[in-house]
Amino acid sequence: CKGHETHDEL
Amino acid sequence: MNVFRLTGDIAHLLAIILLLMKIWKTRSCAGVSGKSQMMFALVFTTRYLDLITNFISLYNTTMKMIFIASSYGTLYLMFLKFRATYDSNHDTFRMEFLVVPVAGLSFLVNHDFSPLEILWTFSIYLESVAILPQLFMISKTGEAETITSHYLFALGSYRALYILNWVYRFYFEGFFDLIAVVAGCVQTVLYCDFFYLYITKVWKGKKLTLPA
Repeated sequence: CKGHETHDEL
Repeated sequence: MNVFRLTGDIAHLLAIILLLMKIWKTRSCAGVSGKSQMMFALVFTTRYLDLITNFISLYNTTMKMIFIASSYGTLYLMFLKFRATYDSNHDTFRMEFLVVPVAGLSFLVNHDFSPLEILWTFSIYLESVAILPQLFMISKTGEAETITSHYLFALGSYRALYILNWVYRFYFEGFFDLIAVVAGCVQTVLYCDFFYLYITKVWKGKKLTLPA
């Protein structure tokens, strides 16, 4: 599940 | 970006502004836990290390800079400018009981064993428990100023809104980050009894006092 290669959330 | 995350970020920004206003207007940081504020500054510092290296958007960069600047600004007001009003007798929660286990856990449970990722994981875990000294301080003093309770309500709401954001992103973007979701749920649950007191008291115009 993608989502944490780059953390785009603050 | 979705409406839940945007309102969450705005609630977070509002919380920080409310706290700065409280300290600046009352020229006092009575009732505010310096330990929680120190941990929040550590949360932003360890989470936004990629501020320079990893550009996501102007919004993302701007908000990160605001959060970092305001958290250190709060520390400056609390521990330098209005140090005399810092209530250290009631701010006695042992931070090491939080930071050490969180640091250990971030080494054990993370998405990638790299320095930046471990620091990001540390900041996520630390943020979930960073409010404990503040809640502990309120339980010791038995009350909180109304503006401080508004600060806490906004701060607690921000992560609750992020949970809605994660639900939205799971269904519409296939995004799912277990570490952030679990820590976010723990963080929000810690506010539950405060939320109950806030809604049953402050919304009725009463001061936030804990049952003796």
